Amino acid sequence: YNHFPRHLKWENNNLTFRILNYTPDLKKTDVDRAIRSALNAWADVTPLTFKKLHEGIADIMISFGSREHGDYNPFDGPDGLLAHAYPPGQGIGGDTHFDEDEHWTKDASAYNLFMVAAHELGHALGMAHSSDAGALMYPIYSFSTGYPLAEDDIEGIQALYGPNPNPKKRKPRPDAPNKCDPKLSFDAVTELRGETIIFKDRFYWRLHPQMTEPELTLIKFTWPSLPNKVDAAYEYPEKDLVYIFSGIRVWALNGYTLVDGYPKYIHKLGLPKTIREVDAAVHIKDTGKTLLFTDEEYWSYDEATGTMDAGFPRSIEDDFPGMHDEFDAVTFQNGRLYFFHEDLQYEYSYNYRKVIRIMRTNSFLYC
Amino acid sequence: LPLTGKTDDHLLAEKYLRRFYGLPTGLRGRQASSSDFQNKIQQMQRFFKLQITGNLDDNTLEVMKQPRCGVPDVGE
Repeated sequence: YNHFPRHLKWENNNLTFRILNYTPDLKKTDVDRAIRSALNAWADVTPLTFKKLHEGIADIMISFGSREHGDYNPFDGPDGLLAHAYPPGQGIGGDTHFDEDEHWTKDASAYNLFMVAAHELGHALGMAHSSDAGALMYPIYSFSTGYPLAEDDIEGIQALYGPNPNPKKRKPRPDAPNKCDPKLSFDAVTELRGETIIFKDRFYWRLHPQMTEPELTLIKFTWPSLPNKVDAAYEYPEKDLVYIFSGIRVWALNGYTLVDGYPKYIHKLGLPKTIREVDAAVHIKDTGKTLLFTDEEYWSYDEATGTMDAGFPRSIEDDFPGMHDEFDAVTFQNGRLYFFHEDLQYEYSYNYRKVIRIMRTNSFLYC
Repeated sequence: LPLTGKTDDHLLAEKYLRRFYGLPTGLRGRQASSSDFQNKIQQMQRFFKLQITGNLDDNTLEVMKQPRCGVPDVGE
């Protein structure tokens, strides 16, 4: 996290706010609720309190405006800049402006007012931008549900104001994963048209043959309708599709575009209804089969016929000796299977049916 | 996604770096201006944990085009 120069903060903990005007995109009550919830997110972890004023000058003056809107710091029309806020101080200090040219919503269909307000009010309280992609104070918009602050945001605001004397139980958003954490584990790994995509919590890393560093992005940023947690993924290159599993649902991507008609239930693949999630999945080009791993067993799905092969499920321990009997993720590259279990990665020769190397999971990210 | 022309990208980057990374405005000597520009790009790449090249590459441009907050990133 970062603060503004000189660690600007409010001198007293009892602050006032006033909403000067409303966006026509939402009902007044929805705007009130979004702003109040955004302020409460910060109040929950600090001794700060916020009182609403209906007239006069408040510490935090909130308004919606287009283009040049009175502070010589113009907005830019739809998209691009969404909002801005001024750090604590007299006059314009603490004031928070939203770009009226955006479409404001209370869900994920366009820019969610609550998420943007929570971020901007962070500035109004003294938080500058964080370079942690998982933090609310990261400068790029992303949507998520639940409590909006990450540990990084909480540490930052508490460094200014201290903790709430009556703390509420809140589950902060996880910070962005550290690719070189020796304990790093993966949720899912897949190929995508020559790139490798690694899912972890709300994020994915993209490895491109022409990029020397993995690129970390929020899943919701690229695919707003995908869930925040991916269990398994695999590419079926014959159809140029990547399948993404989360719980009992599966989505399909063509390139980076979500395919219409999804999500579908995983049971349509022939898995029994007792299976509630797929741990890992991989397509093996040489055989045309897709292996689906669930707990200590795996299934074989024939892509050509669209049916589950007879004789499955089989035991992972029996058919893939020398490794753990459960996996987080698996991928097939250059004739080898790469199995991931927690912080360990097993390189497995499919032809010789044996483990060739055991490495740290994070070595897949060049650590 | 299709990329816009190089000139458009450069203008976009200049505008972005002025607003968020304090790239000085106005006419400046050619050498000073180009090194300022590169330094600011590096600063931005460091902040967003991109590969630090000082060049306006595709990944850097992609981040510049994303919807964002209008407060500068260089608070620290």
